[in-house]
Amino acid sequence: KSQTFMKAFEMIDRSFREIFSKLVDGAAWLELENPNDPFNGGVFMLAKFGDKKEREAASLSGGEKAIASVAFLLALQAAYKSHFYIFDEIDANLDAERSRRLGEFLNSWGKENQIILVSLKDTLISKADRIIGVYEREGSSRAIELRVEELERGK
Amino acid sequence: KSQTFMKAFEMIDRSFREIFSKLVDGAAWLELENPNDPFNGGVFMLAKFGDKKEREAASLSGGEKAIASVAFLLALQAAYKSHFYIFDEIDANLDAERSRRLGEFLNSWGKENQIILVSLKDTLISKADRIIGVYEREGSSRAIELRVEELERGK
Amino acid sequence: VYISRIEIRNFKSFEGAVNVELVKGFNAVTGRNGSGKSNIIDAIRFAFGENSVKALRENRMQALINDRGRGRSARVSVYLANEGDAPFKEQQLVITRELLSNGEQRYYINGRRTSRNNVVDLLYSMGISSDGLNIVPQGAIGRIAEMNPSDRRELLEDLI
Amino acid sequence: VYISRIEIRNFKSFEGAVNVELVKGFNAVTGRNGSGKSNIIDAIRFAFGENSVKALRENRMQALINDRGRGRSARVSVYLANEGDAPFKEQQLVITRELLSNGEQRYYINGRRTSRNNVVDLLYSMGISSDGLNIVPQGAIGRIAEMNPSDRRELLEDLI
Ligand SMILES: Nc1ncnc2c1ncn2[C@@H]1O[C@H](COP(=O)(O)OP(=O)(O)OP(=O)(O)O)[C@@H](O)[C@H]1O
Ligand SMILES: Nc1ncnc2c1ncn2[C@@H]1O[C@H](COP(=O)(O)OP(=O)(O)OP(=O)(O)O)[C@@H](O)[C@H]1O
Ligand SMILES: [Mg+2]
Ligand SMILES: [Mg+2]
Repeated sequence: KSQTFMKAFEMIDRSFREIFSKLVDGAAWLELENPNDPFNGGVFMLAKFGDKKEREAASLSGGEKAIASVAFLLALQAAYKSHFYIFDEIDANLDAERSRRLGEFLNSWGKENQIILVSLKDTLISKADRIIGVYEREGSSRAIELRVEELERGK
Repeated sequence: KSQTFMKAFEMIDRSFREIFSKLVDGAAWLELENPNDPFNGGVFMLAKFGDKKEREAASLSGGEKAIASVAFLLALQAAYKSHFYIFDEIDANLDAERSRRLGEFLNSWGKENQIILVSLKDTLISKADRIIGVYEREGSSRAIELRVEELERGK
Repeated sequence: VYISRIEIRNFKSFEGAVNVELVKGFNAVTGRNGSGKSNIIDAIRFAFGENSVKALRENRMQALINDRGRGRSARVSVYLANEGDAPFKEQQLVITRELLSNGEQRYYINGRRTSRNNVVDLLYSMGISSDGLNIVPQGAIGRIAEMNPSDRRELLEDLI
Repeated sequence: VYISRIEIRNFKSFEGAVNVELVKGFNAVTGRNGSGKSNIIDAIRFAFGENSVKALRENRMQALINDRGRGRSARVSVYLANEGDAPFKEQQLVITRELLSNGEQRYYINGRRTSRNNVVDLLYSMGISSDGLNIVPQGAIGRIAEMNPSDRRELLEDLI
C-alpha cells in the first residue's frame, strides 16, 4: 500500500513540476511531510514564482493559487486518467500574461484530452478548437457555435 | 427598537434600489420575511436582471451576485456611514459591459466617498481619479503612481 | 471517451430545447453575465446523477425546472463518444436524467429506463462522477491550493 | 475622513520602505499577479489591529515580516486625513503598528506609543474596523449575496 502510494506520488509530482514550468517561469513541487511513513503526514505544495522565494501554496496570491491549482489538477492525470476537464472561470484572477499562457497550454493539452472551459476573456477563448457562445433571447438561454472573428462583434 | 430598525431598513432598501438600477438594467429590492415582527424573520434580497424573472440573490449567476453585493454594501451607507471602501477584485466575474458600468458608477460614487479598488481590468482602472501601479523589482513589491496612458505600456 | 453533445430541455435558464455540440479538444464557452454558461455545467452534473441541489446552486429540486416550463419536465442528455477506451462496445453512450413536474425523477441509458444507481455505477467504472476533481465550479479554483497538507494526502490516497 | 497615505516597512512582499499616496476619490490599484496588491490591503488591516493571522493570509505572525528582513521589524502606518468629520482636532491621524522580530507588537497614535485597545477604540468611534463590511477581500464579493436571510437581518440589526 505504501509502495503503491509512493510510486503514484512520484509520478504525480513529476507531472506537476513539468506542467507548472510550462505555465509559469518558476518551479513547483510536492513534498511529503513524513517520507518514511507517508500516511502519517500531509503533502505540501510548494511553488516558486520568478525570482521570489518558494512558498507554501496557501500563502500565494490569488492568481498564483489559481495557476498552481490547475497544474496540480492536471498532474493527477499521471496516476488517474480523467476523460475530460470542466473549468468554470478558472482565469478570473489571472492577469493578461498568465491568461495568455494558460490559453496556449490548454490548446496543447487539448490535443490529448477534452477540455470544456468557461471564460469571459477573448485572449483565452480565441485559443480554443471550438467556441460556444451562450446568450439570452427573450428571457431564455441559447447556445450557438462561434468563429473567432465573431468574438469581437458578439460583445 | 423595532421602529428604529424599520426606519433604517426602509432607507437602506430605497438606497439599494437606486444604486442597483444605476448599475444594471433591472431592479432589486429587500423584503422582510415577517414585516409585522421583523426580528422574527430574515431579510430577502431579490433582483431582476433585464426581462428575466426576479430571483433570490443566492441563485443568481456569479457576475449577477457580485453586482447585487456591491449595490447592497454601498446601500448600507444610507444608515451607517463608512469613510472609505476597499474592494479587492470585485470585478473578477464581471463581463466587459458590467465592468464598464461599474467603473462609471464608482467614478461618480468617488465624488463623495473614498474608494480603493484593486482590479486587473483597464476598462475599470481607467475610470479612477488616481491609479497606483504595483510591481515587483528584484523580488520585492514597489508602488508608483501611473497615468492612464501608461496602463497599456505597463502590461 | 469524451462529451460530444449535451441536450438540454427546460433545465434552469434553458427554456425549450437547446443542444450544445462539443469537440474532443479544447472547447471554450463564453457569453454575458447571466447568459447560462454555468447552467450548462450544472446540466452535465445533473445528468451524471448529482443529488445535492445546493451543488446545482438551487434550494429545491423543483427550482431546476425552467421558470416558464413549470408544468413540464426538465431533461438533460449527455452524449459520451467512445474512442475505444470505454467499457462499452457502442459508438456512444447517452445518459439521460429527467425531473418531472410532480418531483419524480427518471434515468435512462441509451434511451432505456434504468435506476440512478446503474447510471452512477456505469459512470464510476469510467472514472466519471458528478463531483469529480475534473469538474471545477465557478469560484472554486483557489481552494485546491488552500487545502491543508493532510487533506491533500487523503485526496491522493483516495485516487491511487 | 479618508486614507491619504500608507507607509509600509518590511511587511510581507514589501522589503524596505514603500509609500502609497491616495486621494479622497476613486483610487485604483493594479499590477501583475503576485506583485503585492492584496498585501497593501493586508497592510491597512494590520495597522487597524487585525489579530487574525489567517485573515492576513498567513499561518503565523512572524510570516508577516518580509522574507529578507527577518532580523528587522515589520511596520505599517496609515494616515487618516480629517475633513472636519472626525472626533479628533488634528489635521491628520497616524495609526502605526509594528511587529518586532522577537514577536513583540507595538501600536502608536501620531507617533506616541499606546495600546492596541486604544487604537481599536479610537477607530471604532469613527466607524472603522479591520474587518468592517467596507473592506471586501479577494474572492469574497459573492458571499454577500449568498448570505441566508436571517444572517442578513442580523447584519442590519447590528449596524443600526
Ligand atoms: N429555473 C430557472 N428558470 C429560469 N432561469 C433560471 C432558473 N434557474 C436559474 N436561472 C437563471 O439562470 C441565469 C444564468 O445563470 P448562470 O449561472 O448559468 O449564468 P452565467 O452565464 O454562468 O453567468 P456569470 O458569467 O455571471 O457567471 C441566472 O440569471 C438565473 O437567474
Ligand atoms: N513575508 C513575506 N515575504 C516576502 N513575500 C511575501 C511574504 N508574504 C507574502 N509574500 C508574497 O507576496 C506576494 C504577493 O501577494 P499578493 O497577494 O499581494 O499579490 P496580488 O498582487 O494581490 O496578486 P493577485 O493578482 O494574484 O491577487 C505573493 O507572491 C507572496 O508569496
Ligand atoms: Mg457562471
Ligand atoms: Mg490579490
